[in-house]
Amino acid sequence: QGKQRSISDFFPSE
Amino acid sequence: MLEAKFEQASLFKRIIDGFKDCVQLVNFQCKEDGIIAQAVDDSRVLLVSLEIGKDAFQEFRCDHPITLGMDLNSLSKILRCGNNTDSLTLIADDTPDSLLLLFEDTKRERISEYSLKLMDIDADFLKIEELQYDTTIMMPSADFSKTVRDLSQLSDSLNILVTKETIKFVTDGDIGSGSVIMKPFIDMENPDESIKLEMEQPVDLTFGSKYLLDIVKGSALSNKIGIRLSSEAPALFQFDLTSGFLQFFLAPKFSD
Repeated sequence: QGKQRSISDFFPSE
Repeated sequence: MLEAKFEQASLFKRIIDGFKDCVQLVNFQCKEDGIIAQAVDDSRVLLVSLEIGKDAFQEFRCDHPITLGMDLNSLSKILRCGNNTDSLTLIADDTPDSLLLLFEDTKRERISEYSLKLMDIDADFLKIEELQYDTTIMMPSADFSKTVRDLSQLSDSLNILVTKETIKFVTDGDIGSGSVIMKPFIDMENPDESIKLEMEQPVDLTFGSKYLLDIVKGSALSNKIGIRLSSEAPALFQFDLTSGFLQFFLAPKFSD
């Protein structure tokens, strides 16, 4: 049912 | 020196209970205008962002910025020792090894004092950018919580579809399928019961049920939940405090 994306794909570390 | 007094310990309890099951080690950053915290769950799918503004406290004083690294399981154990209606004061010096938690029952002149050992937590701080969303929903948190709990029983994925006039939650699993459809409406007598929908573009998104089950634990903080969805960004689920918020950013699943 779809591949889980990661939050790190959207928010880079500071 | 930090001295932050909650009028009622129950507020801090509800805040911590709202996200302690998805993240364990959290740095709380205390500054003159309040306390913020951010943490990502171990699978790096869910980002929690907390802001407790100084106005949420009965008294608040923080002379120098300090970071309190805490294990939320340990913090919860101590929070359970205080009564909900006690006031709770968090006290730390400028280079703290521990956090003092002071519960006061003013009626019975009872004071309980606990010290929580702090930790050095090596966690990266993510830069949360202002995102563009296709859809914004405001609805009763109890309704959202029930829908998520009900549908999550059927599958490990939950689909949220929003069109101009309809919010549809759909699940399809091995034992069967289910859907809940809601339409925006205004309840004049009980405004918190209203469902508001602002839609720029329709969305069709799939999320992991287990993460949504974590998110709905924040429902004790607010009667309402704000949900902002975009096909290009993590969904934002927000519970507002009198001053501040508890936000969950959830990365979607996508079909190959």
